[in-house]
Amino acid sequence: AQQMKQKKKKMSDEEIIEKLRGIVTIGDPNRKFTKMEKIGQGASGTVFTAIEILTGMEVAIKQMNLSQQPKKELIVNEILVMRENKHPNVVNYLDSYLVGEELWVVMEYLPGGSLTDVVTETCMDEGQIAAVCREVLQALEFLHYNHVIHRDIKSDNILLGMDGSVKLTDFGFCAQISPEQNKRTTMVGTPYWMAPEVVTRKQYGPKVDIWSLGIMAIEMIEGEPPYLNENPLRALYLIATNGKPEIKEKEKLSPLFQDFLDKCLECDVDKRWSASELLKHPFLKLCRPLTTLHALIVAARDATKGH
Amino acid sequence: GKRRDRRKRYTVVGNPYWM
Repeated sequence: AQQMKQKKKKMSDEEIIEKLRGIVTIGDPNRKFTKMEKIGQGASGTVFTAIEILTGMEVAIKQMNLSQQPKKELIVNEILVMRENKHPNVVNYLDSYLVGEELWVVMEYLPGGSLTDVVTETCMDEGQIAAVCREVLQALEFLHYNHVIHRDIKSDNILLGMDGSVKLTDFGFCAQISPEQNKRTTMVGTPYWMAPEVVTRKQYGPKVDIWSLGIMAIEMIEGEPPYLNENPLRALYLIATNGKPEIKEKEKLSPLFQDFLDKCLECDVDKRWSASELLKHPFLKLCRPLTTLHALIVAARDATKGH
Repeated sequence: GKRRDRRKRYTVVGNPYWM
């Protein structure tokens, strides 16, 4: 039985690699791109900046060693979703290459870095928080309309351009739902940002992304998600038992912002607002221009350099 | 500056080792 199971998994790995060969571009990317600097290290791979030799355009390349990937099907899913879901608030997928066991995914590069640096190193005002929430909600409305759940919304996966543009990235854990199977149960995401229905292993749908957006809004207020000082297991327990997290000095926030947070961080999924509904929330009328994020991006970069 | 613990920010799929 063990051998059969092992054989079944083995076959599916080969099937996945075969499928990947049908998707990727044939050719050696080392001859098309000059790798520059390592800018990120995640569980699934390493991210570099690179210059496309032909055009001189700066791109980001995510490099993954397939043999080290426990769930290869997620990689195929990531490429297909990014390739078929182009949107101004989604990092643009450009190309992909298979070099032996190494998969290269070439994407648009945003030099402003991730939102995490901005939330941990600077203070954002409500107008700026509203603007970022609006941009992410636009991406989520588009994805949810196309039956895609991101499942890992957090500041680390929001990239910024120097002009203040805001884009969602890392579709390595997203789920494509269908009318027959519009719910999922596998626990996927980052513990501190997980919705209660995910933590308690109930069936969940697109609104898990809305909860995570609410937690990300707390990041933009406090610099980190609730319970980050706890270990992940205890954080899951606290999410399951406390439901909506406490926000320190919540009374200092405007009533509109407090209501926006309440609509995102609603434990009853049916009562929790959708992306489309939230895009009409009056809090988003407080949006300041995205260009105001430029100063925060520069300040965050100087601060992280200083570390 | 606010503290960031990289390990805690990793994404989990299914049952992580610590569960």
